[in-house]
Amino acid sequence: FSDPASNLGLEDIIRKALMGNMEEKQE
Amino acid sequence: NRMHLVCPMNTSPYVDPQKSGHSIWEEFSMSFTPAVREVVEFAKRIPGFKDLSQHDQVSLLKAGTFEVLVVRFTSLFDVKERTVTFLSGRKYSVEVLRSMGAGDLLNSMFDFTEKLQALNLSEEEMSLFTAVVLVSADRSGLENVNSVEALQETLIRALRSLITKNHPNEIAIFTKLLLKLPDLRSLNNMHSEQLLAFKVHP
Repeated sequence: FSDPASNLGLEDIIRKALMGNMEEKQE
Repeated sequence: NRMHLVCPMNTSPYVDPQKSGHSIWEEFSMSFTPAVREVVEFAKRIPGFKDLSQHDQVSLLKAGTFEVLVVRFTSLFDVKERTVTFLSGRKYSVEVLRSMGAGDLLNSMFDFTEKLQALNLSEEEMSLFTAVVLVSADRSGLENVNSVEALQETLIRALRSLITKNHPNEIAIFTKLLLKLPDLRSLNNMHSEQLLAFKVHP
């Protein structure tokens, strides 16, 4: 339990919310 | 046998004792997810944020989302009435929340809110301050510290310029704002400890 943000599922939510931005950047 | 979850990102602090720790966690996650998405959308609008590497965007958001939410949701903490408004819109007094197990973190949130509200920042100032909170080059796990640092410096310069323009006789406001950054770190650490305790003893 060393990473509360990951345990909360926060990273997953953040990655999904950023996805549009990331895809745009990869193009 | 936790009966309460005293985070205003819930609809209510009361937890159904019949529910499993996992389902309580799932419901809690569904409650705060929209707020986290809003933080991500806010980050995307910070000029220069999208130019950072994907890894660093995620790292900054992972580390700073709670602090951004604290700044954005100071309105949930009524300093005069000593109440906290939960997502359902219902208010709970500090005394009631204390009886549910809320401790130092709640007191510190009120202290922070009171000091921040006393600065009477405009929406634009608050928004720029929030960007400074998020783009911090000393967050752990960053792969390109120099890029984050450069963006951080640009944002801090912009904040100083805005404060100087809006409050020509009160430049101390800028200093006071920067001093809020370690306060937010401290709140973040206390919150992380609560989360760990919750995860270990849901």
